[in-house]
Amino acid sequence: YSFFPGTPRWPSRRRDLTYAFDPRNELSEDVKRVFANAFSRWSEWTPLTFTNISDYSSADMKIGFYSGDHGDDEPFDGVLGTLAHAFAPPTGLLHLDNAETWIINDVFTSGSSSSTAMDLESVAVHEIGHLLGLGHSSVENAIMYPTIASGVKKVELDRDDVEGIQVLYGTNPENNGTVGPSFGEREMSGVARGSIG
Amino acid sequence: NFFPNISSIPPSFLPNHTTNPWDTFNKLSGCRSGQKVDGIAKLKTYFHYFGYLANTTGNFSDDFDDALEAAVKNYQKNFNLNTTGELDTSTVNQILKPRCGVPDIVNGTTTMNSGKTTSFQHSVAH
Repeated sequence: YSFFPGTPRWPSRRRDLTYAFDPRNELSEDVKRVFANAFSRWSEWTPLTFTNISDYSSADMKIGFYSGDHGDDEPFDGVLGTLAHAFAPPTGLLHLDNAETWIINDVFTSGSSSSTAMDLESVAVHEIGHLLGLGHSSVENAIMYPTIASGVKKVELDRDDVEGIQVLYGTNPENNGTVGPSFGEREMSGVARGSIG
Repeated sequence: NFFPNISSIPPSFLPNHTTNPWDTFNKLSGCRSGQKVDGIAKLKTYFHYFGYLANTTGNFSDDFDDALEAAVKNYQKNFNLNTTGELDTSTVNQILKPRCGVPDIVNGTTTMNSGKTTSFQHSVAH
């Protein structure tokens, strides 16, 4: 795992964070539920909680889908290429490329690369890691690994992700398994594994 | 463009109708230091965007220079590829993959593999 320069994180007095969706996107409840699931992947291992609120302007984290140049000097490039980006704490901006074909329900099978479709929850879990202060990881199975193939669903935190986020925020007091998922547990869950750092 | 599953995607969204903005990097496979090839400048822009290459001049040439070789090596370290400094097939395939737009190297530093000190660097040579 890695952190942004200076190791920015949400201050200790702020463990109950809010997020909201850009109202101009008019996202469906199905899409919003994908993000709720993605946030829960991180709250499971940390003392952080995440609540969806309707007031976009006051939310700690703001989520939106945009095309091309959208005002932050990081223009999107159309289908594939860069899929999304997010900013370190306390900026709280998560932007996704509106040009992508996003899948919101289906469970992909690894290697179904016949489509350019990208799994939304997989990308959302990764970008939330940035919102919380994690940089990219060289561990291929980590959520914070920078690339993801089309047609792949990768949503479970790797031990590397859990260790990184717990350096920033500590453990979830309600979760007994505070050391993070082990290699053996993840293999048993059927997640395809490669190298682990 | 939200779809519940792959089978619900209309044909107009299938690969034949879309292009990866980085597809042109395919033709750079096999390139190495010292060569000059059309498209290298765009690849340098890619590496600059993700933090691997500084841009001191404001634009890039099509020369596969030492700076690009170093960038390729760091990229290969970060993605657990053979550190050849050449645009071998596995490196190009990795570059073509869709990815997060956040740079791997921020302000010249990273704790991905390329920013770590390897154990042999602490050893004493005979």
